[in-house]
Formats: sequence, structure tokens, C-alpha cells
Amino acid sequence: MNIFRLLGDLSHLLAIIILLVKIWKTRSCAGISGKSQILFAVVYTSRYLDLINAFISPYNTIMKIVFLAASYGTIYLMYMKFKATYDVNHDTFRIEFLIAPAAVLALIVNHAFEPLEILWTFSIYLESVAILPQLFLVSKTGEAESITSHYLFMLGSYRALYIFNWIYRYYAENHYDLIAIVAGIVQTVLYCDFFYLYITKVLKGKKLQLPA
Amino acid sequence: LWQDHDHDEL
Repeated sequence: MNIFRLLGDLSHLLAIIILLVKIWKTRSCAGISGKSQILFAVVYTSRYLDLINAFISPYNTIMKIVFLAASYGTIYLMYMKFKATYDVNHDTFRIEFLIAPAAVLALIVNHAFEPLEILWTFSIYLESVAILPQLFLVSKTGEAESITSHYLFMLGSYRALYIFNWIYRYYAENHYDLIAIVAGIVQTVLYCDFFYLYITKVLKGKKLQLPA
Repeated sequence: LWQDHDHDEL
């Protein structure tokens, strides 16, 4: 564990909490992509199957359980409790176009051709593009609430901080995992355009509005 | 390629 890893995990946790609190307090999930949330639930489920066979630390176990629970909790709020506020008409990204390529790639490029390892690899590939339905929703409506922007910023920061963690680990521990690194860079790059808008608009108190 | 991933990373 290094400072980048810890800060990455904490911003990931904060992103998830921001989203849950936003939905709960406003009693609405307007502007949030249920498709992205489903993809994240698939990501955590396929990745954290190692809860069964690999105990690392209490921190590790607790965080994995929290991510799983928060992810399914978000889906419950969006598709059950506050279903009436769900922006279904704008959330039209076809997630099979992300799931299928991630699955095929996981079968081809992986560390070991074993069920758990392939599922882990699939989760890494899928996570790298899981935010696309959310970004697509923002681009379709042309705007995002500030709180949604904060959520996206924390979520993007998480993977960006993980890149620093990997650089640190490469030099300090001689450890590197090319699958995670390449997918993590792809994931972070997808947020770059958003980061720019966040810094130039949201942080100056303006609403995130895309140019017409 | 790295032979196994790190189960510690989330």
C-alpha cells in the first residue's frame, strides 16, 4: 500500500458515496446512467469473486464488500425505489457492445486461462469502458448537475491515482501488471475531456454544460 | 506478461 493507492481507493469510495447520497437526498436519479451502474456491478462481481479464495487483509475484504454492496444498492435505488426519476429515454447506450468485446478480449489476452483469472481480466477490461454510457448520457442531455460532476471527477481521479500507484510500484517493488496498466490508462483517458470541463467550469461555480 | 495479478489492488 502506498499513498497513491490509498488516495485512489478513497476517491473511489467517495465517488460511490457521493452518488448514493445524491440519489437518496434528492430522491432522484436523474442524470445518472443506470447502464453504467449495471456495468460497474458486473465489474465488481466478476472481480471480487476472489473474496472466496484469496484473503489479503481486513481493509481489502471490507473495501470489496463495500463496493459490491454500494453498487447493488445504487441499482436498487435506480431501478426500484426511484425508478420514476430514472432518465431512461436518454440512457440508450447499448452495453452489449461493451460487454461482448471485453469478454472476447479477456478470453484472448489474460494472465492464465482459468475461470477466475478470465473473470478478473474481463472485469478490468469492462471497467475501463464502463463509464461510457454515463458520458454518453451527459453528452445527450448536454449538461450535468454539479453533484454528478463531482461523482465523475472522483471516479476518474481514482484510476488516474492508480496509474501513479503502478509507476511507484514499478520502481519500488519491481511489480507491474500490463493488463491493469493498459486498461487503467484507457479508462483514465476517457475522463480527460470531462476533467477539462470540470476544472474550467464546475470548479469556477458554473454548471457543466456542453457547447451546443 | 505478469504471471498473476495482485489480489490486493481493488
